[in-house]
Amino acid sequence: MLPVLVVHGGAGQIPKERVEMASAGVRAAARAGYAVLQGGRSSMDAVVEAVTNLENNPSFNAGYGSVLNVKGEVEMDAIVMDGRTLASGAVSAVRNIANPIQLARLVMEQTSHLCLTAGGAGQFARAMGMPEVPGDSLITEYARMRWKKNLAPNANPVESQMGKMG
Amino acid sequence: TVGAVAVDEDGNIACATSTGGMLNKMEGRVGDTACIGCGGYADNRAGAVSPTGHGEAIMKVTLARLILFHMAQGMSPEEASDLGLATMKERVEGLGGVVTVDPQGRWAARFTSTQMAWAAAQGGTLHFGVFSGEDVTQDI
Repeated sequence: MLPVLVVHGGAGQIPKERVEMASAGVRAAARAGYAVLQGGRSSMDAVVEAVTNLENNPSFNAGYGSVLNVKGEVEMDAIVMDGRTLASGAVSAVRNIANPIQLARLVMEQTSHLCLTAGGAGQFARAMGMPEVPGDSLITEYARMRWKKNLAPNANPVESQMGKMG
Repeated sequence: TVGAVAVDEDGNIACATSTGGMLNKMEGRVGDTACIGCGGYADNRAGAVSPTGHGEAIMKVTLARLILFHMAQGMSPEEASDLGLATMKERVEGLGGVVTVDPQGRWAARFTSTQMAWAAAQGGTLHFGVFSGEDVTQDI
């Protein structure tokens, strides 16, 4: 089998000045994940490596650089799934975690559940020894600017993020 | 949203998706990403999908599982991805994109939104693009 890894950095409207950043980011993540496959490790190791790379890149809406909720805070969701066993793990509305994808993998590997949410996910992260980070450390100036812009009464956050239907 | 799908040298398939969610969402809103079959699905018998886009629309059509259903019926990753995304657009006016692999290592990066940054690594080649129809290649 010839290994393969494919990544995305999100669908929507990418401002002209951020296109190159986004392209460079997905290329770097694909290389990082593919290096894992070339080293003979599993597809699960590879996708978690690639997504961790993307979460750490402020160009993307995940981890550091996440969009903000209406209160100006970061709440993140993540999922992993293993096609060999159909095992899966997910977290939702999780805060203060730099890499939710790694927490989702721990849910899959260390619990009998599929999804942990909000405070319970945070409690599980602490029990697993996953370091907490200040919420503000995940917020970029770009995310704050978009949040403020979309607080306007006539703003349409879905259209702003996804664009109009063609 | 960011995501990845992969097939390793043993033929095992996996997916991963992570997101900050929707811009200015209500506190406590959870979209497709954390929901199995919506924000991701992987099955060695069919393939793997990691979606991105309007989460509520993705959930209404269970996009990842829908695409893998089409692949289990014999469609290629590209055909199944396009059909799944077209269904989402037609039925619930949702836009989005996916990265998809099948057990043979065939792959697709497809989207109905204006843009989607994507990259694929296989053999010695890296494919990547942002705009519709774009597929640039370079050596890894």
